[in-house]
Amino acid sequence: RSRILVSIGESFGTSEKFQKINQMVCSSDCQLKRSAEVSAPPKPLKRL
Amino acid sequence: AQECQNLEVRREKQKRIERIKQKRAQLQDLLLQQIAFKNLVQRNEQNEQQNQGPPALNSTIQLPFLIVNTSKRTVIDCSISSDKFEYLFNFDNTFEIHDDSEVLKRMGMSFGLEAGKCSVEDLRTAKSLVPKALEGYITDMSAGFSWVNQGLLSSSA
Amino acid sequence: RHWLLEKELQELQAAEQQLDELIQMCTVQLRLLTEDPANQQYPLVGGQDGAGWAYVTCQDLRSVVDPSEEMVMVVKAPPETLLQVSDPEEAFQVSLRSTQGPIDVFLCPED
Repeated sequence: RSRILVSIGESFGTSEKFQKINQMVCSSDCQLKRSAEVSAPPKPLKRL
Repeated sequence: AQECQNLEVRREKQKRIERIKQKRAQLQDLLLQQIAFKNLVQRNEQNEQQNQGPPALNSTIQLPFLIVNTSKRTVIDCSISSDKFEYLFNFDNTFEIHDDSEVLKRMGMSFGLEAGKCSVEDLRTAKSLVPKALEGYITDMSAGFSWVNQGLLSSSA
Repeated sequence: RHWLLEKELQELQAAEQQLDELIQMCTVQLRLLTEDPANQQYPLVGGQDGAGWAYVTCQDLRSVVDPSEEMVMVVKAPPETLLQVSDPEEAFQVSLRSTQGPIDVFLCPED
């Protein structure tokens, strides 16, 4: 099953490993499945 | 035999071109992080001089950090070990995780270079924050030039 | 044709090697910058380039989300802390495990 393990706490500027996590968590299928039950998913971060 | 040799060399050439593109994108990202970090430190110093001192300690978050953001209506069930070495979070809704370099970019600390939108003034400041030999990469980024999906030789860098 | 291909390949080889050196240089610079003690404490009076300290404020964090809609949890973890995200089809679960010290987690206050 897909689960992701990353090491954190390193110095500033780690790679974009979180993009993969965010895509996995918000991927359409689980979102579709869950949106029926709970409120709307978080809005993506704003860009100033 | 010569045709076969040429095919080999052509394949090796294509692989090398792909690697060069990825490495240029990696270099651009490193430069963005360097600019964002230096810009943040300079901003904090200017703020402290204006405010005659640092902000309240409990309102500042030292780098490196992560943020997890989710809807306000999300219920988070959190278990913590007594020594605070282990945490377990269960969300009832989706969430996003971002590291500090992503937050700085969203704060505009890299002058919008990553989106290819940078004013002339900001471009000058950004260039002053990186080694001279690398200014060409900053110019490319400000022109909205990203290595990941571009041709190889068409850039000032 | 073969000679020309070989020549192009050598040029690419040189370009790639130069990039490796630049990436290495920037990686070291970034590490020196972010781990520079001056950036961790109060600014040194008249410090070197990059003096001051590297922090964001809660206000900064609120500026990158929609505070009326979102909440932001901040995680400060020691190096080599493991973050695990489980399969979202099973649960929206995040676990943190440190071996080098306690982990700090707090919610960014709304105001």
